Amino acid sequence: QVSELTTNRLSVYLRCLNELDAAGVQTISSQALAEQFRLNAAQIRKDLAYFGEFGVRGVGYYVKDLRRHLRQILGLDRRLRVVIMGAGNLGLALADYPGFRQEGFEIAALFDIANEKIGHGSRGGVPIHDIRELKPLARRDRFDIAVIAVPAPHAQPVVDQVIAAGIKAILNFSPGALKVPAEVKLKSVDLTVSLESLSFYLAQGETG
Amino acid sequence: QVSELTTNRLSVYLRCLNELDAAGVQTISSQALAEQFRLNAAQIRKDLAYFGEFGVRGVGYYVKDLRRHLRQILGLDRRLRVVIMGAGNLGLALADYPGFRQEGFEIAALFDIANEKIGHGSRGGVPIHDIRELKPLARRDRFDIAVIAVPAPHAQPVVDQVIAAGIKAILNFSPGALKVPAEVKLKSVDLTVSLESLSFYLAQGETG
Ligand SMILES: NC(=O)c1ccc[n+]([C@@H]2O[C@H](COP(=O)([O-])OP(=O)(O)OC[C@H]3O[C@@H](n4cnc5c(N)ncnc54)[C@H](O)[C@@H]3O)[C@@H](O)[C@H]2O)c1
Ligand SMILES: NC(=O)c1ccc[n+]([C@@H]2O[C@H](COP(=O)([O-])OP(=O)(O)OC[C@H]3O[C@@H](n4cnc5c(N)ncnc54)[C@H](O)[C@@H]3O)[C@@H](O)[C@H]2O)c1
Repeated sequence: QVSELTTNRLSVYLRCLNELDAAGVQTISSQALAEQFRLNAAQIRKDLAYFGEFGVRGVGYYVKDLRRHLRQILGLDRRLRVVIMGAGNLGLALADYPGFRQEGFEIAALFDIANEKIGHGSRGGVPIHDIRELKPLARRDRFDIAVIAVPAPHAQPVVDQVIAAGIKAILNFSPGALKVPAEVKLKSVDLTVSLESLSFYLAQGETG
Repeated sequence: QVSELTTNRLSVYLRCLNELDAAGVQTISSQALAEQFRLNAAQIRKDLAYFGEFGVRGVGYYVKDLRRHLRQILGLDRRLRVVIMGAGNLGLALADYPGFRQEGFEIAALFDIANEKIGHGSRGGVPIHDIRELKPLARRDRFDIAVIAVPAPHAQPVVDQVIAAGIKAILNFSPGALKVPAEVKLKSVDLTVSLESLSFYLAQGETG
């Protein structure tokens, strides 16, 4: 079982390799990678060794090769289709963010229950469907990840609809604990908790 | 040095106590708290013991007391003023989110460089100022936390302006590594990395 701390590091390594590849660098050692991006060389070797043999003795890593392997490990070698539940303030901001598409995540659709939103779209043209259409649309097209951006009281029922539609990965923004079956991966982002951890440091007079 | 994992748990305990207080519960043991909210009783005792003597032998914790102590530890016993750099898609969605105010975070102002935005406000009435006014406004009013919601190439210069204005805690949404001096606490939320960790689980066929 690979921890989220590990997958977050893999994402960081991928960004570094994207930069090196764009700069035309062919090979790099774990030592040089660590120094250039302020990482830990031993941790890089340990993380990568878990997934296979990528380094070449005396050479280091081939940048293009390692980048392709990391994209495969993270599942980014295919186009991931994301749907957003809730076409409100947050849902619409996420829908129109060009950064997701650049990293291989396509925002396929928004879903809502408000009649005045259904049938319209975000400023960037992502369509807003009736959430009752989620299941038939999910059967027709493949949806890999669902983002939950509905008010807290609606979150659990909406998550149940997402799971019933066969979606196995959920990024949740609504506060409160959600229940999902074992085969579904749920990641919650609680922005208030992030603010509270900053407030803690201010209150304790601690430094970063 | 208290880790972010610990402060995140303190936030979770505070939410549990808010719920118990609202339900009129007077006292609770660490055991009952763990069972009711699916937490770990030993971890609760260890976390709280670090900050002081809160439990009473044979009784457990007084709910109102512990809630007040946790708010104090997290620095929520005073009103925290937050400013948002970048009145774009994300900045405006964050500015109008009522959940922050409910938890004690007041969104005081937005700052931007675009002339067509300066002098206006978010839908909820948060004013948009010229970022060149940040330093004089920060001297007049207290700003505790700055949120960074500007495009990546502008993030480091904007962070430098925030630090020059005397703000010591930063919640950053723009991708890429930012440099801050030791006395400033920086927390970055990278939504693409969150999506990549979900993609990893889908690719590995693992379960949560
Ligand atoms: N806006 C933010 O910056 C922010 C920050 C942190 C957390 N959140 C959380 O994100 C969620 C969304 O916040 P928001 O500010 O966008 O709220 P919002 O009220 O602007 O939007 C919510 C949308 O969800 C829709 N909706 C309600 N019930 C639904 C259902 N059963 N099925 C489908 N759609 C439904 C509504 O019609 C509305 O369009 C909330 O849970 C909030 O706590 C938002
Ligand atoms: N929108 C999202 O859902 C989302 C998701 C993840 C990450 N992000 C990150 O958040 C940031 C903002 O994203 P967005 O979608 O809101 O972008 P946006 O382009 O909609 O808004 C950016 C705003 O920043 C302002 N700005 C630019 N330079 C500035 C400067 N020097 N000082 C003050 N203001 C300045 C612009 O005028 C604009 O109003 C980006 O770094 C993006 O990568 C956004």
